Amino acid sequence: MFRIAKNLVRTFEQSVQDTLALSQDSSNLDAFFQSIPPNLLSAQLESPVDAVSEGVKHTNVNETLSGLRIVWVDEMQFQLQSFFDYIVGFNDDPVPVVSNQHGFSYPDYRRITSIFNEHCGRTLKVNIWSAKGGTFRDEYISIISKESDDLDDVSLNHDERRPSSGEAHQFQALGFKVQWTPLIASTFTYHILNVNIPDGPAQSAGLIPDEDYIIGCQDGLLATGGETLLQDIVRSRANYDLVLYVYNKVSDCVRPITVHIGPDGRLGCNVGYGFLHRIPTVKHCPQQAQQQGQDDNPVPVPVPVESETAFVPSAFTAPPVPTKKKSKNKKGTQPLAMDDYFNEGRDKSSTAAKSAESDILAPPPQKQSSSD
Amino acid sequence: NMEVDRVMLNKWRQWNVDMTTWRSIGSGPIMEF
Repeated sequence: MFRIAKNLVRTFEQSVQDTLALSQDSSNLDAFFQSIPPNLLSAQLESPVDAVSEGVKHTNVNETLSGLRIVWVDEMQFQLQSFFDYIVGFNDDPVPVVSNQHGFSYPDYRRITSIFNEHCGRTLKVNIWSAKGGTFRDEYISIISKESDDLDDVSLNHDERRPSSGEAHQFQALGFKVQWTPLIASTFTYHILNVNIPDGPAQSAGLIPDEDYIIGCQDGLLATGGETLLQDIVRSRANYDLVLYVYNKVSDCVRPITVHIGPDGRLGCNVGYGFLHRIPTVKHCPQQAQQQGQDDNPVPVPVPVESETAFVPSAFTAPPVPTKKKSKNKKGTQPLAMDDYFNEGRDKSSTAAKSAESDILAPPPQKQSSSD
Repeated sequence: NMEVDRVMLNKWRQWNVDMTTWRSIGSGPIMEF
């Protein structure tokens, strides 16, 4: 009996230790990034950073994982959205990267330009990761060839002010600008929970509780993120105007608003920050989309999805052990440890039958089962 | 008020934020394609 109690305590301790170790494991990919096919991340995940020095070895992969962030799109470019969209691959291949002497990866813009040039007159499949719910999608961009006499001049003198990939664009402008940016940067958003000062700056500026997310601030002051950053900026702008960029999940649009911060340095609303308050997935309703196609008058197409239902973070609902990836690799090691202990000495055949039953998702129809 | 907000919000549906002048934690230049 004493041995059972001792083993029980040991199992609990092991379980807690494993859970803590996993929660602190920086190599675990953030659930928001797991929609990206692993092959597109392989170049960065197997970055030579690990081999360079021990000090850098423990860099959190979720903080360094990067893509070509769309930072500007032309008004005629409808396929991409600035702020939210990141290019993470071309034709299901990772973004070509080169490593510097410190082992950090940077995009190989010469190679990227070559990819566009090679696809002149065709369409190119561009793999996009979106910060709206951490979703992955493919866009097919038509690459239209330039006239041969209209090629860009490649300057012989290196000009810092106008970065060039060194390769002439043989295609017409695609209408977007990119910058190599960590994916995590797009999750630095502040969810408006409620307005708590009547006629305060938030209410006067028309901030809508639950629907609105502050995604940016004038001059990119929110770029570094942090739970208290918005509060600090607002406080520092007491008696001044502040331009905020606000995403509305119902209309699926971003709008700039100007708030006048009073002498108290308060915005007049409560905000949520962190995993549960990231921007949710946008789902398009087919009926509304059809209606929009018939009518010229734009109507709100997207149907908002609650962040809780759109994305259930495993870290908040359960210990990270029983995630799908882990359960595949270590099937039944951790969660079944206690069951195994209590089932010690029992009839193995009944356990095997039970596990076989649990593997079956749904019982087959009676007719089918009889025919089988 | 919420109805007024809807009309106002719909005006922004095709609008994209320009981040080229923002401070960024991104690295390297901004490239145009």
